[in-house]
Amino acid sequence: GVLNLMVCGESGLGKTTFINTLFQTTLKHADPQRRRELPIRRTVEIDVTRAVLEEKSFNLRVNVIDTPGFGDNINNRKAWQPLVDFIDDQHDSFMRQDQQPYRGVKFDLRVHAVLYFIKPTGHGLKPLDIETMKRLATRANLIPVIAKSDTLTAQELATFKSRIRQVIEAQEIRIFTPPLDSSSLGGGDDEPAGHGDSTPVATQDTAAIEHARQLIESMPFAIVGSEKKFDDGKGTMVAARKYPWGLVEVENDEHCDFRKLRSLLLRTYLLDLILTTEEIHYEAYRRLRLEG
Amino acid sequence: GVLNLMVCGESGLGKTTFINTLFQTTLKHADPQRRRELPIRRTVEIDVTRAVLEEKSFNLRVNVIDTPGFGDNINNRKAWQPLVDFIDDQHDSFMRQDQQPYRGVKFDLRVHAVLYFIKPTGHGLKPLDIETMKRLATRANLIPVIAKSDTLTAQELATFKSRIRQVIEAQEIRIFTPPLDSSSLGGGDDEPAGHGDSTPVATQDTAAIEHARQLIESMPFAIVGSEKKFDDGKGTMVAARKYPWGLVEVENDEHCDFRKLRSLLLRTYLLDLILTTEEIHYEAYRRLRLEG
Ligand SMILES: Nc1nc2c(ncn2[C@@H]2O[C@H](COP(=O)(O)OP(=O)(O)O)[C@@H](O)[C@H]2O)c(=O)[nH]1
Ligand SMILES: Nc1nc2c(ncn2[C@@H]2O[C@H](COP(=O)(O)OP(=O)(O)O)[C@@H](O)[C@H]2O)c(=O)[nH]1
Repeated sequence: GVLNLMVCGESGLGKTTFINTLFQTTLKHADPQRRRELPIRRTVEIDVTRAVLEEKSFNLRVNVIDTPGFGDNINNRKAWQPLVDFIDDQHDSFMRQDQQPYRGVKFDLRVHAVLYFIKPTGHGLKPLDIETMKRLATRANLIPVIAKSDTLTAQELATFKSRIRQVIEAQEIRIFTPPLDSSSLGGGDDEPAGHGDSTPVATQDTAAIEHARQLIESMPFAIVGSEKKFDDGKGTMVAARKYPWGLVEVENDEHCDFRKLRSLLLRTYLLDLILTTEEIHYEAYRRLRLEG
Repeated sequence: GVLNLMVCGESGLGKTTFINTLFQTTLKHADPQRRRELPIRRTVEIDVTRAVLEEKSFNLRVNVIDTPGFGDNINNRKAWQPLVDFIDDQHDSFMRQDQQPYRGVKFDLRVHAVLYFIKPTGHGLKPLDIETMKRLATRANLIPVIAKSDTLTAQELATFKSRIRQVIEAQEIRIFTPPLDSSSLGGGDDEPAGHGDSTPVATQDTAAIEHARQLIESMPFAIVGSEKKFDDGKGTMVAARKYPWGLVEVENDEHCDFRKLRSLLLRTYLLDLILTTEEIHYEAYRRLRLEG
């Protein structure tokens, strides 16, 4: 399978680190260099690199679409334009290729998910966040995340999440929500439906619905990333950030929501992200183009 | 004495918390509300409040000039203008009052120090930081600080400080540096020169020069602030930020440079900040006005 993932946010919010952490923690023998060796497209504002995540039963090509320079200028008027153009261009490109009866589609970079990195100010969303997310949400699966969430205490994080949710609701920004009735419900975390799983279907669905609800309650996900590993105090080397006052563990649900986001992106809802992009966002684009 | 202190930086960088922490840790029976009860001037972009720090031998009125909204917009072109205008206006106002032979000066808000809060991205300074600091540095004592420095590991902080210093040097931004030959050298930390201090003058100067050198080496100061107190594990209640992975102590030099900055502002170099403002910055402004 192929996952096209856009990461968006000001520089210094840990986007590169997050992507590398995602790969490193997914593969037992991950080579973080792999990502940087295969740039497939680069402009001033859009930077696409490719990585392949391969394990015994798991083979996924991930195209990462980075947005360097976004929001870094003194004047960020329409900073969202290159992102919006890129997303639309991919639908456009697919449409044209699809219309060629014999050659077919060779190149599909339609964006399956946009991770929007929010600064951990503790206050709320800034005007640029709102304006950008509005325009991204109508074109692709938008997943806002709280960057560098180890900046926030447990209480500040809870308050911040609820403020962000209020603004998202008030501004009518439709973010990606794990569907409670999709094909993924039969799949759980690792096993495709009906494969060697002896749990009765009803229990499976209940567990899956509960899983979806927990994910929804944690949104926007609080992210911490790290390419470094440290001893967790019990002899295991874990991805973590080491401070003079303690160790922040990336894969510790008490410290951040990294594992929830990872399973959403690469397992539980991978298929939903791809299908909704092809069936909903692409179709919406196609209809607009054919009408307009 | 009176200290006029401007704090500048995007919202959410902990400026309000820092000011409250400064007051709370300076007074044993500080009333954090005191600051907010006495607003003396408020415009869209400039917000002045007053606080009085009084202890047995210590009586200081602090006017805090806040800059709400700075850098928060999509277009931040000339976001520095209200700050620059405010600083110039105070010199101007003083000049006019001074020129009135009988009434004299009633109102002096000339800015003695500007604390510029830098986002802890770990990368470097953004264009807005550079443009703003350039214009502030020529008009007042500029003290850049790294906001929310508990976002950075010890190594990231060292790298970040050195990158910031490189840019400041390359851009020729003159920041406030503890002078190595001023009147404060006789003063040390608490005792004014010659008062009950039996240390030989040469040793005093060496210690003071060493103190100044340590301050200079720590710049830009890494700031952590907190209005909350927690048990430090040894039975003492300290200003700190409590995370699931540990306690960041505001007054712990291993955790941040809060104490260094506090002593610079309120003790060791308080007089220098005031005198350089009156003798250097004010005179420069006056000369420009009389020539222009
Ligand atoms: N506090 C904190 N710092 C982080 C985190 N992830 C990365 N960083 C640091 O933030 C800085 C910028 O990270 P980078 O991944 O280059 O950010 P990007 O510009 O958004 O790609 C580096 O010093 C990282 O080590 C995190 O989760 N928490
Ligand atoms: N990580 C961290 N957070 C802080 C620090 N100081 C304040 N905060 C938090 O940052 C948020 C914004 O602080 P505030 O003082 O209102 O920022 P201001 O908008 O610049 O005045 C609040 O949730 C504070 O608790 C700090 O030193 N480190």
